Formats: sequence, C-alpha cells, structure tokens
Amino acid sequence: MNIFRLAGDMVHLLSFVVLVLKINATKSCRGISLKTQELYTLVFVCRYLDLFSNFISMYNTTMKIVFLGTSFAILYLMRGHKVIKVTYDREQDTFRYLFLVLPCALLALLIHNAWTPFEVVWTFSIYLEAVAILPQLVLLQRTQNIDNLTGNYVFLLGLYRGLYILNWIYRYFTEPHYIQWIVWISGIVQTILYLDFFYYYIKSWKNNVKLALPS
Amino acid sequence: DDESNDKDEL
Repeated sequence: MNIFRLAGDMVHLLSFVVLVLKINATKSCRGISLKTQELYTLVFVCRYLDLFSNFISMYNTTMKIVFLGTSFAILYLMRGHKVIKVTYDREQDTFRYLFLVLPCALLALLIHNAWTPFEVVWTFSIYLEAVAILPQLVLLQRTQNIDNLTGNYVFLLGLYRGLYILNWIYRYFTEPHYIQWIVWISGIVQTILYLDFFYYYIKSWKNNVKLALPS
Repeated sequence: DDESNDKDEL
C-alpha cells in the first residue's frame, strides 16, 4: 500500500465522518442527496459481494465493513430518523436513478474483464460509483446557503478520487502487470465530474466567502 | 497472483 492509496482511503473515511457529523450535529440532512447516498450504498453492496469469500487483508475487510455500515447508517438517518427525515429536500432531489443505473448496468454487461456474475456486478459498481455524485451536485446547485460541512463533504469525496489516481500512477510504475483500464477510466471520469465544484470550492475558500454554485 | 491483486482496492 502506498501513501496515495492510504491517504485516499483516509479522506474517503473522513468524508463519511463529516457527513454523519453534519447530520447529527445539525439534526438536519438539508442539502444532502438521498439519491446519491442510496447509489453509494448500492455501489458498496455490489462491489463487496466477496467480503466473506475473498480475504485480502484485515485492513481491507475492516474498511469494507465500515463503508457498508456507515452507508446504511446514513440511509437510516435520512429515511428513518423522525427528526432528520423531515429536513430532507425531497422536492429538490429529483435526479432519476434510472438515468444512472441503467446505462451503468448496460455498460457492465458489454464491457467487463470476465463474463461471470461476480465480475459483471463488480464492474457495474465501478461504473456506478463514477456517476453516483451527480444527484448530489445537482442538489448543491439548487441549494441556497450551502453549509460548510456539506461543501467539505463533497470536497473530500472528490479529493479521495484524485488521490486514487495518484495511487494508480504510482502502482503502474512500481508493480509489474498493473493495468486496470476499467477502473482507471471510470476513476478519471469520476474525478472530472468534481472539477467544476473544486473550482468554486477553492474560490470561495480563498475569498473567504460562503460556497455557492452558479445554477 | 494478478487475479486476486486486482480487487485489493476499495
């Protein structure tokens, strides 16, 4: 494991902490897209199907369980918690799941490394993760007065993907036969989706003004 | 081997 990979995972973990903190501290999930959270949960469920059948390391297994557990906990807070669920921006969070799930499923059926159920579902999770942030970005654009924690949450998610790209570059040069086209291209697409957000996030941070995305 | 290594990322 290299430093970029570890930093990427820690930033990803931190993004969950920030999100749970925001929801719990403010008792509100305003500005958070339930659709993105549901898509991420689907991503983790599909990707970690081999959780108990393919042991890689304690680190790997622990992180997978934490990601899955936190994702379901966030879904519970947003859908089941009686105080928090009423703060959900249902009317604004209108992105259609099918526009993301269907193309990713078709692409996974067409482009994958092996024609096995596990491999196709795993590939689907890679494609879906790349675009799962879109409902959240659309909701941010519609949200007036984005709070700091929500902005930081999305920034950390983007930063995690950026660090993974550095990890892949490092691994490509240090490990023999390390070629992962599906993961790389999806990861690059995923990172590109954040570029516009990064621009406004850094601008608001430099000018010390509240984050607002132009609609 | 390569096959198991390729799923070591989260």
